Amino acid sequence: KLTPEQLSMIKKLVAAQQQCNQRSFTDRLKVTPWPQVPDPNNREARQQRFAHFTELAIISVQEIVDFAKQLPGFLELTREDQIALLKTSTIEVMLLETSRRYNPEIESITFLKDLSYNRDDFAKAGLQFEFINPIFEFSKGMNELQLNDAEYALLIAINIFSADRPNVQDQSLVERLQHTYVEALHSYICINRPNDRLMFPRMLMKLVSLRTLSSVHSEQVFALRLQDKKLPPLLSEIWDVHE
Amino acid sequence: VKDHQLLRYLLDKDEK
Repeated sequence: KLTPEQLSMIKKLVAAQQQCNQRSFTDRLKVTPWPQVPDPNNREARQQRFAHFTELAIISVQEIVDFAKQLPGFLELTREDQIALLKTSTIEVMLLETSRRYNPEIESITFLKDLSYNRDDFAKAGLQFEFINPIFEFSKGMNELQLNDAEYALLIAINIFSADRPNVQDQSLVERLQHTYVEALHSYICINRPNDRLMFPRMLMKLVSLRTLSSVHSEQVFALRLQDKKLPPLLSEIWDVHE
Repeated sequence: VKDHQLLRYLLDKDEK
């Protein structure tokens, strides 16, 4: 059974996600447009595609920070712990949000309302297939679970409150906070998916896949540096390795 | 932890 507190927390999370999504919707429309130039090797078009993707990523980071700040318990953490958690979870939450927008019929990710990107589009934006393929495999796997808004929101909350992230000081508080979301998710699934007992462990294993994806992403960031593709300041701040 | 000025800004933003 879900306690009244758990029920209201889940409602709050789903509403917070929708609110953050709404807020960034207008921003998404303002990013550098995806060029319709047919020639994939056109240098300017390639730069525009890279800018398009990085600007969407920046909006996504802002959305994740806004959402985290509305997570019960998050603002109880010190600012340093908030940064330590967000620095590592951001890419994983971004990949969860990407998977949420995966359309299996066209094997594409729909970031903007009417703009979908397949694997080749990701490559045209400057990403390497060593990163693109795992993204699409993960998205396909997540899509098969058919998670609803509440399950995504809880999974994201569990992902953010991971006490084993580098530089986290108050690990026990993070762990206690994570536990409230794990318990809520477990009860929620028992009620909503009564005849699929494996769904809970299956969802937790997605968090493990995200760790692998995160290290593949670090290789992608390193490869971009080798190609002199500069990340914008916010992305560089959280993903680049600063000597 | 490095200073993460931009992330700090996003975290501070609404609370002011």
